[in-house]
Amino acid sequence: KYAKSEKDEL
Amino acid sequence: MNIFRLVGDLSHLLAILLLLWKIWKTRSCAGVSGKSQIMFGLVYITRYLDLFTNFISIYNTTMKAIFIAVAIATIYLIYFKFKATYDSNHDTFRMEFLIVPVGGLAFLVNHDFTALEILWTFSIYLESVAILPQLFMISKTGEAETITSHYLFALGSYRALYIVNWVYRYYFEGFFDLIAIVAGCVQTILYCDFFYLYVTKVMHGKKLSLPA
Repeated sequence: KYAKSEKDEL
Repeated sequence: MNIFRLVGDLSHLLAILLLLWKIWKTRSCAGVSGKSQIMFGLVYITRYLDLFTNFISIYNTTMKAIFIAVAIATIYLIYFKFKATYDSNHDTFRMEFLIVPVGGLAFLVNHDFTALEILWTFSIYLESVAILPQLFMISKTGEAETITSHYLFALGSYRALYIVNWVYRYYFEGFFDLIAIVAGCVQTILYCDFFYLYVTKVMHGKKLSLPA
């Protein structure tokens, strides 16, 4: 599963 | 957010603050690669452009802002305030040899062909190799100051902890980002030789020096 909105990592 | 991710982030924060503090306290950036620091600055700026487009959490925004600010402050100390102490003779790695191929790869292999996404990908790829000028500098001079090696150890630990975080996220959240994982593994591998020296020398109270 990949979602761009999940870029929560630093 | 899992514990590996949190400790990884804190280790990352510790690393960059440690380097800034060392330069400030000793009034010297001897043994520090300005080129690695410029590339890390570029990494944070190109990755955190989403500060303007996407809010995730207070934690996320604060950390991003701190990383960018500390990176810029470090570059300023090296190239302006303490320029006289900068070891440019030993910092000879050519940045374009990393930035150009990494830029090309970001264009070719990315999740989405949009400006923000390509810049994010560029930053992920660049981060994986940004430490090379610093490691190259140490191999040229044959040694590193103890605080510089603590900096590298904290920075390498951050990457290693992120890998554990990805394994955790894959199992428990079904989440994975292949670009981040591959680049993160490459980056961690680059630290392995250093980790070995750190454990065998620095942890036993010796200065990090390479065998002649």
